Amino acid sequence: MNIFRLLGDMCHLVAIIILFLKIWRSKSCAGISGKSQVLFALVFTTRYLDLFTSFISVYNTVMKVVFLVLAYATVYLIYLRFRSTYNSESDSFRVEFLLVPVAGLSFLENYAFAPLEILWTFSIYLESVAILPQLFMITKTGEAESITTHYLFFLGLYRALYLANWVWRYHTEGFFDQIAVVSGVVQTIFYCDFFYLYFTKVLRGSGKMTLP
Amino acid sequence: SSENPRHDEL
Repeated sequence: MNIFRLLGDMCHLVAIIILFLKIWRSKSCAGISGKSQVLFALVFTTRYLDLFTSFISVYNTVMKVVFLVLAYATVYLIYLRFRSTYNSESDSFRVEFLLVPVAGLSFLENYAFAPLEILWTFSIYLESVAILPQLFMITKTGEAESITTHYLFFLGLYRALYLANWVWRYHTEGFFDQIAVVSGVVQTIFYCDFFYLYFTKVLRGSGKMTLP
Repeated sequence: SSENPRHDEL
C-alpha cells in the first residue's frame, strides 16, 4: 500500500458517499444517471467476486464490502425509493454500446482465459467507460448541480491517483498491470473536459455548472 | 499477454 493508492481509495469512498448522501437527503436523484450507477454496481460485482476466495487484507475486504453495499444502495435509491425523481428521459445513453465492446475485449485481451480473470478484466474495462452515461446526461441537460460536480471531481481524482500509484509501484516493486494502467489512463482522460469546467466554473463559486 | 499480477487493488 502507498499514499497514492490510499488517497485514491479515500477519494473513491468520498465520491460514493457524497452521491449517496445527496440523493438520500434531498430525496431526489434528479440529474443523476441511474445507468452509470448500475454500471458501477456491475463493476464492483464482477471485480469483487474474489471476496470469498482470496483474502488480501482486512482493509481490502472491508472496502470491497463497503463499495458493494453503497453501490447497490445508490441503485436502490434511484430505481426504487426515489424513482419518481429519476430523469429517465435525460438518461438516454445506450449502455449496450458500452457493454458489448467491453465484454468482447475482456475475452480477447486478458491475463488468463479463466472465469474470474475474465470477469475482473471486464470490470476494469467497464469502469473506464461507466461514467459516460452521467457525463452524457450533463451535456444533454446542459447543467449539473454543484454537489454532483464534487461527486465527479472525487471520482475522477481517484483513478488519477491510481495512475500515480502504478508509477510508484512500478519504480518501487516492479509491479505493472498493463490492463489496469491502460484502462485507467482512458478513464482519466474522459474526465479531463469535466476537470477543466470544474476548475474554471464550479470552484469560482458560480454554484452549479452550466455548460457553454 | 503480460504476467498475471495478483489483483491486490480495489
